[in-house]
Amino acid sequence: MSKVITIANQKGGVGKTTTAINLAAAIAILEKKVLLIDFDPQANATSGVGHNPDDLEVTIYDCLIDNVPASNGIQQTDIENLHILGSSINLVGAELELATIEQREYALKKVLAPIRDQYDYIFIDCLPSLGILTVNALTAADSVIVPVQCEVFSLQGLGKLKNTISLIASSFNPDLEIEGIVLSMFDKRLRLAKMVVEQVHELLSDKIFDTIIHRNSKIGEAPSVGKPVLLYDVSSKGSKNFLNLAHEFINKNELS
Amino acid sequence: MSKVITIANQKGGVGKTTTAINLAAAIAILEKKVLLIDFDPQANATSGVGHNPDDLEVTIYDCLIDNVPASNGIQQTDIENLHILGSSINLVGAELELATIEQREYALKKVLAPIRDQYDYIFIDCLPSLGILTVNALTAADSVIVPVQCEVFSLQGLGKLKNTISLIASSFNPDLEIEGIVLSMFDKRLRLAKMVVEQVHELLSDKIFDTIIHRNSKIGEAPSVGKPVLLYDVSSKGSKNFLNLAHEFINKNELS
Ligand SMILES: Nc1ncnc2c1ncn2[C@@H]1O[C@H](COP(=O)(O)OP(=O)(O)OP(=O)(O)O)[C@@H](O)[C@H]1O
Ligand SMILES: Nc1ncnc2c1ncn2[C@@H]1O[C@H](COP(=O)(O)OP(=O)(O)OP(=O)(O)O)[C@@H](O)[C@H]1O
Ligand SMILES: [Mg+2]
Ligand SMILES: [Mg+2]
Repeated sequence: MSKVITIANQKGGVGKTTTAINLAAAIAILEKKVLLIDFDPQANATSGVGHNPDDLEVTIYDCLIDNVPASNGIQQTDIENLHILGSSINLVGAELELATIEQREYALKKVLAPIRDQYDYIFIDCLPSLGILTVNALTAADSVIVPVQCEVFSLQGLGKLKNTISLIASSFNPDLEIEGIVLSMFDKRLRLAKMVVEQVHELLSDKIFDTIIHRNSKIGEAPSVGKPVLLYDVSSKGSKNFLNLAHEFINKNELS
Repeated sequence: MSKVITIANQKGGVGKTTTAINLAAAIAILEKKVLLIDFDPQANATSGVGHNPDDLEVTIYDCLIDNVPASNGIQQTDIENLHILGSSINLVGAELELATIEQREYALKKVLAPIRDQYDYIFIDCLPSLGILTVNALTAADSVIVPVQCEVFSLQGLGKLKNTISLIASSFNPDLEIEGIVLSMFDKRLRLAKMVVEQVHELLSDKIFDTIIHRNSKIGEAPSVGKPVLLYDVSSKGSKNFLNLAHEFINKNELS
């Protein structure tokens, strides 16, 4: 029984890719079979696990628009149980190309159908937008993880994102749930961070993961060598945070 | 003689809005007449200067799609010489609506033509994308400022952005120049930040502003009260950085 989780937030730079790479890696290290899908033309998740987007023969764009089977694009990573289906700048074209296709909201769901049972968990990293690509990712998903940076602008967008998720649930994907809110880049020295955490609790208290991801220099450095933080510096606070988050995620999904 | 400057970078969270609000505010405080245009449906620049996007009768969406004159949407701010033409979530619809319009790349340029001579400088804050809205902003502009966060993922996107700028220049706006790269959220304690700064210098050394914007808690706090950092805490490092950047910008544009 596999589960598809989309990682989305239209606010830029809140930790979507960082959460996607490092949570997927941590869960794979805990012996689950995991696929990471890079659904952003910036292809940060692709380079963040050590692949060069320009070298990929098949990307998610080819699967979405040219009906290439997803299995042709899936690559290994440095972690045995973690695979990636990468992206490239071509995906920019998909926004316009999908606009003319029948049932355009279900394109990604159709791509994933033949491969989903080969994995325990599939994570989809989204670009900072609420356009047709993110609609596809929310339609293909069983649940959504929303990283929220502990800053003012990130907080302001949360209401709109919640509306979009309910809209997608009522129009295209009735089973879509909120998996949880991940508070990211928390800096305990900043008054602002504590203020934002309090406000998120007031808005969505029952949906927030207990594990908070603290700002940690090793998390920012790891992408420079194309590795998840767990392979870059396993003793770092960043690695501990993501292992805790992975345990929390698995307990929530496998014990209930 | 007025100048239109677009602030763009498809990477999310690199400081586009922070640069737009605070540079526009600093230049207005130095007695130039400045208009800030919020061209992002998230409307962070609008709320960052104290306006509630939901309360605006006319936004940039109405000017772009329904031909409402820009002057009907322009609002005062807490700074005498700084005006804002705000945004709202409606702008999300513009991406699709523009797709069917003749000369869709020039829509924003047409909106600005009647008002540009009322200002010395007009700054346009963009959403994190290279789609039709950002193409419009680059087509309407005389030059572009690119904020680059001193992090790995931000560095990786720089090459693609440069390509897009040259593409726009050759297709829609031959006069488009790079005004400069602003290194943002620089943390002098991080090895990573120094490494990224060196790499940006190798890529684009002649285009980088001397003024670096350091990470500063007051910059992050200011949006919580809807004020530019210069009004929130004029003695902060953030305020000094943006005043220096404003002086550097004005000297470059008015002495030559
Ligand atoms: N906990 C953390 N500690 C330190 N740096 C972090 C942390 N989380 C993310 N970062 C850094 O902050 C930047 C933004 O994070 P990231 O790119 O993951 O956000 P995103 O939401 O995926 O951005 P986009 O909207 O562009 O897709 C990156 O440079 C990343 O390395
Ligand atoms: N120099 C700085 N010091 C501290 N915080 C900063 C600084 N610059 C930006 N920030 C904070 O970092 C976050 C990201 O900045 P900002 O929202 O300006 O980026 P952006 O590029 O406009 O994002 P988006 O891609 O979503 O439009 C914001 O919460 C902002 O307050
Ligand atoms: Mg990302
Ligand atoms: Mg912004």
